[in-house]
Amino acid sequence: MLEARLPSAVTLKKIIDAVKELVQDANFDCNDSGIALQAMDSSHVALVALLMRAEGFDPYRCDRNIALGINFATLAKVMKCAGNDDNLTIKAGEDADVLSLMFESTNSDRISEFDIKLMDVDADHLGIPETDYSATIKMPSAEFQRICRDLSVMSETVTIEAVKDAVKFIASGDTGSGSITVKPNQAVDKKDMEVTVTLQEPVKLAFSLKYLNHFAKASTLAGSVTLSLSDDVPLMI
Amino acid sequence: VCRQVWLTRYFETA
Repeated sequence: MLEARLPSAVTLKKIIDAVKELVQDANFDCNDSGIALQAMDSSHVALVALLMRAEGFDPYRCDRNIALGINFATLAKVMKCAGNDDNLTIKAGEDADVLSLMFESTNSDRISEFDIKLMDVDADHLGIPETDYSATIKMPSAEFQRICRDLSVMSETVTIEAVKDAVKFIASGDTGSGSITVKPNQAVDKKDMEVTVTLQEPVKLAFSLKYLNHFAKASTLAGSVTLSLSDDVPLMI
Repeated sequence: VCRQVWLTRYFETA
């Protein structure tokens, strides 16, 4: 059986919001080290890989490996019923056909309980292979989200060009073109505001802004984002 | 479609 409690439901709310546009149904693979999810989007062009470590929960208990088939649209709707600061407990019994969620307000005067029916999801064993990337860019996640949103007004694709001292995001469409150049900054007060470019060799690659905008939804989860690029390898965000 | 198959195989190698 699985029993896991998060101090703030907002963590799972943000995760589900970031994933739900890409993944319809997928397994939460639960074991004693945590809860993992690997799933390609329905168009089979992007992989979502998520790991919620057991240490992030208190308590966390998982007696044996179980795969919980989740419909993310349903889970997203249920998570909307949770207050951001609510305690969240998720439970699944042996051979469970439901995932139980309990939201408890901070002063314990409101307790909501929901059961979501589990599904059988055919699972491929997928992951992101270890690769030495030509360029690794670290930047504030809000800045990345804004760049993707701004350049969407011009084109459905963006070309990311990483050189020694700058990263250029370029969008070119029927009605015009636009570009945003981001330069590394070292001496910033907040680590999240840092921009770094680590380069083995310059790269210039094009990607679908639709997907980058989906990925950027995860920017509420962390202050900074890392983009790893190489020729002939998927962009890792 | 070729790219989709290639991507799936790429992710399966992890």
